[in-house]
Amino acid sequence: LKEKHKILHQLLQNSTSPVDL
Amino acid sequence: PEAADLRALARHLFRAYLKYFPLTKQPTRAILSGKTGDNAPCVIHDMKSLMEGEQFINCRQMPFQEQQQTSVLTAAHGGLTEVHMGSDYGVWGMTSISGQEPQNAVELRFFQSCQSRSAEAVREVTEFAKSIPGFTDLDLNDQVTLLKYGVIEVLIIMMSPLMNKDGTLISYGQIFMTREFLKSLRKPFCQMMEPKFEFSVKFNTLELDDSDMALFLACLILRGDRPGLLNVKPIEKLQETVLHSLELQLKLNHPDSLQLFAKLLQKMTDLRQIVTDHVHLIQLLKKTEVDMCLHPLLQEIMKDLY
Repeated sequence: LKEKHKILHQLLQNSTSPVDL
Repeated sequence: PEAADLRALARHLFRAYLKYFPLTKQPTRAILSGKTGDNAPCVIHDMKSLMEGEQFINCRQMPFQEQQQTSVLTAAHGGLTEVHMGSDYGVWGMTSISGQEPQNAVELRFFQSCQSRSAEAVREVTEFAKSIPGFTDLDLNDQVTLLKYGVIEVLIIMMSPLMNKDGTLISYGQIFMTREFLKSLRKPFCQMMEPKFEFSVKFNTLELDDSDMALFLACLILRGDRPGLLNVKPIEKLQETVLHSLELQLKLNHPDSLQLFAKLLQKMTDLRQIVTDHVHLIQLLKKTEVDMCLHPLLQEIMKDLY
């Protein structure tokens, strides 16, 4: 599934917007 | 103590919602009710005002834009120019609309611009999803599945406050596009927004505020019945907690709307049909519009969806 959804996967994994609430 | 935990969760999700979504319900309703004075949106009601709308946007700084945010998407799929949202490109996309342009091309390019904004909105929803306690601990494949099936439903809910019976705000609230104008576009473009108007006008009568919306969106993302999930139990457990938090929130925030929670559960069901119809319409567009280029991120989401 990850292979077919590379951009979604990347958005989920990226750490450019850390959840620092 | 349990109620205190549920309230803490509601506050946490509300903060995340305010952080990741650039235009929330409160300012939107102020714009739509004409309470923003000099900052009234530019109205698009025909092809001429559509062209003027582009000029209007090019003359104003686009709010909420951060280079860092756009670069994530451009890097993610090979830097296609259509995903740039900077003011250099304007709201409609890459070039200006010229007076000589055939109307067919105008509609197609407007659709491409809508796709760009939708892709950016998917990124916002992803960040919001990651802020839901426990979401990032789920199996990564399941996180992908939850987003794939939930994100268009979330976008339709987020679109609702932007709409009233006469039209919709676009371009971060800077433009109001009339419903009649959208209906006047050629087929099948004219069929795209009408079901969303019908849904939104009814949804808006529930009068949720932004703190309610945050919890409702989290419930939409955490659905244990999405096709292909590998490990349903932890998702259902998370959703149960968020549903309890939503139920409590509605009791406190809308003490006189006794059936509100039940009505919202029904809306979750209604949304699935709207998304199915939307995806079918996009698939029709792909077949009939030879010049159409579907955004890679949206393509990923819609492929084999319903």
